[in-house]
Amino acid sequence: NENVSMDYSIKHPLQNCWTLWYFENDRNQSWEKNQREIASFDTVEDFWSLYNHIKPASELKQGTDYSLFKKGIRPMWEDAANKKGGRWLISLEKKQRTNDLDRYWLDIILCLIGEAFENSDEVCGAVVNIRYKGDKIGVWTGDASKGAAVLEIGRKLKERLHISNRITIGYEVHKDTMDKTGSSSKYSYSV
Amino acid sequence: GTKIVYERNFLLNLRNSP
Repeated sequence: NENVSMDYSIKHPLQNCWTLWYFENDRNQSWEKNQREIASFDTVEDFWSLYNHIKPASELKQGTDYSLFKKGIRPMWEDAANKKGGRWLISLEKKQRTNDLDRYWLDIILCLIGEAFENSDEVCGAVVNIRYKGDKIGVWTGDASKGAAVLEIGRKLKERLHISNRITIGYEVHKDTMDKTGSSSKYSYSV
Repeated sequence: GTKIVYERNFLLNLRNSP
């Protein structure tokens, strides 16, 4: 940029306060109890001091998740802020854990905390699932019926992650996922 | 009010600020 000197005594405030969650599957406890809040932050500097000292997603154990949600929204479908919503789903191939996973997850976080989406009010949070069969990243929005907003977020996501136009990503409505009985069509939107 | 928006590079540049 230009020759702007930074005043490091002032932290840069974020539009929203965000909470990082960690999920680890302990069968002796309920699913909800296995979701643990790690920390919340509302400045750029506090975000980095958290991010710089936690493990990157690619080094987590299989079966675990990180979730980053606006403070007050729990990373689950049942939360009032999520129950009418859905998620843009990015399914990664196994080999992408080494190539793309950490870059995608960080770029998604930067989109969230930097309010990169025009319709960022619609964004609830994002989840990364570390799984043997292939990792997944979801960007959760609060109202699946707001098609224009959902599509804007999906398009911006693809652009920011440099996902090729040959690859299509889909948006799943949480309610459909919950009610899923067979292999009926999965995605309500795709970009 | 105005939304506080940060560019990706701006955020990355603050990663190792003191």
